[in-house]
Amino acid sequence: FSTFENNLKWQKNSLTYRIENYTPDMSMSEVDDSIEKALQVWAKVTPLRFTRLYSGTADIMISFGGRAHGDHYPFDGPGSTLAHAFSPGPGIGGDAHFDEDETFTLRSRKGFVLFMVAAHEFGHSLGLSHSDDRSALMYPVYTYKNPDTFVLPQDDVKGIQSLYGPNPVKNPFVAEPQPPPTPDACDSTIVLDAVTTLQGEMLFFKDSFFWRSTPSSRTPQQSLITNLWPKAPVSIDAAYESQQPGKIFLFKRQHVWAFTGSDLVPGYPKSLTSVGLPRGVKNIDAALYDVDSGKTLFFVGNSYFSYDDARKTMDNGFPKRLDQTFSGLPGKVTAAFQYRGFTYLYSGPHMFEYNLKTGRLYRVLRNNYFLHC
Amino acid sequence: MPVSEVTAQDESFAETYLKKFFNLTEESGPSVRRGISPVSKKLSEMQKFFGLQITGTLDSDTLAVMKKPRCGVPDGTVAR
Repeated sequence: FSTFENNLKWQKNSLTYRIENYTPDMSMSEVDDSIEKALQVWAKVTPLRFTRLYSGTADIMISFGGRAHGDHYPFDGPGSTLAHAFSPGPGIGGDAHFDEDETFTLRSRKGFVLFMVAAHEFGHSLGLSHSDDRSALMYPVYTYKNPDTFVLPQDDVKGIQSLYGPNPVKNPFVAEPQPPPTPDACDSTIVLDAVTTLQGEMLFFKDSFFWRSTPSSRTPQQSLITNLWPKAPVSIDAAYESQQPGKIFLFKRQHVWAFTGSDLVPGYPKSLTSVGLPRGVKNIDAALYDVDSGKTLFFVGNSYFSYDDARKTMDNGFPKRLDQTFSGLPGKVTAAFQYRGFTYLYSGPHMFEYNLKTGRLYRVLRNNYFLHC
Repeated sequence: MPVSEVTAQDESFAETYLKKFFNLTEESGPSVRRGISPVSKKLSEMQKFFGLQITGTLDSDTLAVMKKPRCGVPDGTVAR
């Protein structure tokens, strides 16, 4: 997180706000609720309290306007800049302006969720600058999140509490939701959700995030899954790259999603039975596509299935027990992929390097071996 | 994901973005012939902030981030 110069903040904990006008995109009560909820995001974790004014000048004046709207920082029409807010101070300080040329919504993915945009802007109104933590609310790029399940990320909690301290009032009967932590690629104990190649890159999935490792860069780039695939699930079970260029399959519980580029392939998500798995399989642990044989391997518990992509059927003789083919695996496979002719099976925090044809185990490596820690 | 060519229009867009969000200033007076160009320096700053590969040149990944909807407050600098 970062704060403004000299840790600029309000010198009082009771602040006022006023909604000066409304967007026609939403009903007035939806705007009122979104703004109130966005302020409460910050009130929950600090001693700050907000009171609404209906006339006069409030600390935080909230308005919707397009292009030039009276503050010498004109908006730019649809897209790009959605809103801006001023750091704490008298006059225009603390005020939040929303670009009327955008389409704001209550919770739809079509348009920008006003609650998310407002909560971010109020972070500025209270003294937070932008964060370079991609999971943070104060990251400058808009990301869709369901407002009903939103929890202020740890980075923002630390940021705002560095200015105002924690909320002294805690309800002992209500368990506070834990902010989602940002996973550390270099944590040697991390258990990855899934690993796959995609057009020469390696993708490593964990919770809402993935790291993308390109041949030209030794430093993997972290990103939110939904930044690249807006319609994808998070905390996936498995992933693999199809033989069709640019196509990737993501698995979660009993469903599979297919994406070409960032786009969801029409007809998806489908059930696991669509890839030939028996109805009794509730989820898979890992998957990989074997380039040499044209088979897709699905790992489920202590067994694995082999699916023939050309014949579109599951191979006879499967499922097989893992130890019939892969010696030395201590437990179930948690992620799997192929790279430069080798098959890598992850089990917990370790990665096992195999020759798939012979089943020979070459090396046991830490799971962040390819993450260049 | 698809790699596309960076056009002159993209370069102009990127310069506007850097002026707006990374305090890139217009060069005035005698131009500096040696060293890293101000645009390249600001591109590196932007790439570092967004966790992109730091190349100092405009590539498709950098352009994609610039085109995402965002907040109007400058990054990494303090607007007085």
